[in-house]
Amino acid sequence: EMLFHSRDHSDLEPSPLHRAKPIADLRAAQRFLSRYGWSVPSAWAPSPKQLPEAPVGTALAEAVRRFQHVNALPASGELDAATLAAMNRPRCGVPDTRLPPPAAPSTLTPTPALLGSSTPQSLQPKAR
Amino acid sequence: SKRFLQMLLPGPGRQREDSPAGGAARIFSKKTLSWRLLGEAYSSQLSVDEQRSVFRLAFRMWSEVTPLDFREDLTSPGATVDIKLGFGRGRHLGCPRVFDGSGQEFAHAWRLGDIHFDEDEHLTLPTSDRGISLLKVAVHEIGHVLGLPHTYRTGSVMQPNYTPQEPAFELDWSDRKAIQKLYGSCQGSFDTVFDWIHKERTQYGEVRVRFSTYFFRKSWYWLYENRNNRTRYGDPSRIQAGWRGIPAQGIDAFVHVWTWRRDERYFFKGHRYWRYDSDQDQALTQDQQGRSYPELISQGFPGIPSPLDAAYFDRRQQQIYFFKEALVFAFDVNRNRVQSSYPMRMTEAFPAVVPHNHPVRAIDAAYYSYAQGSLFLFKGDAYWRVLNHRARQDNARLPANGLLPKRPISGAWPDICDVHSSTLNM
Repeated sequence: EMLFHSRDHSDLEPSPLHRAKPIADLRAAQRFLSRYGWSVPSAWAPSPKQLPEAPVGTALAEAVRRFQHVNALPASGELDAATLAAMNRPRCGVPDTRLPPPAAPSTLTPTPALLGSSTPQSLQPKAR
Repeated sequence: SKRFLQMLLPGPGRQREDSPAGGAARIFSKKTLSWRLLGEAYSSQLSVDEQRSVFRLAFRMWSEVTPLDFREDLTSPGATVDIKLGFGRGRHLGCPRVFDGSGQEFAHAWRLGDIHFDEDEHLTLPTSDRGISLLKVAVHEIGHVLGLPHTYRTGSVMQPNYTPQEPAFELDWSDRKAIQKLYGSCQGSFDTVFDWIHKERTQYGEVRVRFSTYFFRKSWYWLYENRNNRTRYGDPSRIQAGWRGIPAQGIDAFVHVWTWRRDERYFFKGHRYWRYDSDQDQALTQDQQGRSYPELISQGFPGIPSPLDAAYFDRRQQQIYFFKEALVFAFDVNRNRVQSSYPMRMTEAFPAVVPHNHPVRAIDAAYYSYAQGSLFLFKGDAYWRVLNHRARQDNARLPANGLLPKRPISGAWPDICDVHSSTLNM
């Protein structure tokens, strides 16, 4: 069972084995953007193996920028801690199919960079 | 694979394309949709009754703002149930989308199809301040099933990310309009419509008057909040629950005789009428004058036929106007008799301003609105507004008591929607 101590189960704790893998690096972020329709206009794919191609390079920066814009984050196109935290928030599994139009980039960024400390701990999402 | 095919090839009553252009919204084409919480997919975090109760409320919230209604179906073959709900973790219920464990993705839904909740999430009842509200998630996912996409508009239930449930979680104006863009707005006739007057005393002893607007249809009713342009959240309710002692359905008319000396409220149905005591909030069995209720209309209002179509009290003239078929009767409440020049044809008493634009006969309701200072005649899903004194002062050529051209009721009083009868007692 999932562990709890309160009579009303309000302190239910999921098993560590059942926790979603945090989105903490570039690859995970790419998968997120692809899964939820931020990279290409994607259909509701019937199989994970047929996910649309993950965005890379300029396309990735653009996708990140659009994601940041709708989440009221500075649209830098870079995978900073705030952007990763937004990706880790509880969300619905349906892709965001109606995306806002791409914003004009202020600078061209060939490859998005992970900001902040290089240690994975600094990119850990906040506890729910 | 079966689910994938189901998504592409929906069964009868499932799909309707609104536009031949690419990207047409696909929606259900039938009015009543069935749902079921799968027996093999209960959550272990809440009792089954709690889960079903939350889903029943979630469906009802959408039903209160659309022409759709939803019924829980526990008996039909599974393939015929329109929307199936279930909890699962990881690979679940034959679904091609895998859940990710606790955190991030908490649920998903298939348009025109099923809803899955991630059992690894801490999904809680609406009353809990912890975890993720199952109600809010369910309302969101049902929105997808009905055809709504995500939006980032503040306040929308269709935002992709979960925000903790507000104390008074409801569908906001934009969510209503979004779903009505797909399914249309609610239409329909009413049995009676009236403003109910509340009298209160302020701390200084002054009498203050407030009014509430009520719409009655069959065995249920709504309170309409004029300042919010919608019905009260949670309506409709059963007449039996809110109005004790009057007939449980099919009210013909309501009249409030309100003069300096009199304050009497009557409900009419068939050949009888009931007097309502607003202080005790129930129908009287006998009033202070010794009259017993229900009473025959012919006894209490000599010369008035029954059953009636509609009625209203004109405070200026101190007359009740009773409508039956193509005729209208003016009843003087002080002399307790029908005015000598009546009955009159409705087309004569309320002439059409635009020729032939007139209900002519058998109206459903006559409603005097204190908010708008006007009388309205209802028939079907349309209303005709009666010219009031002010309007004629601006244009004296208009006929007295003239009827302006008809308009849809849903334009002036939007979002008065039925729900499935099985959910009326919620």
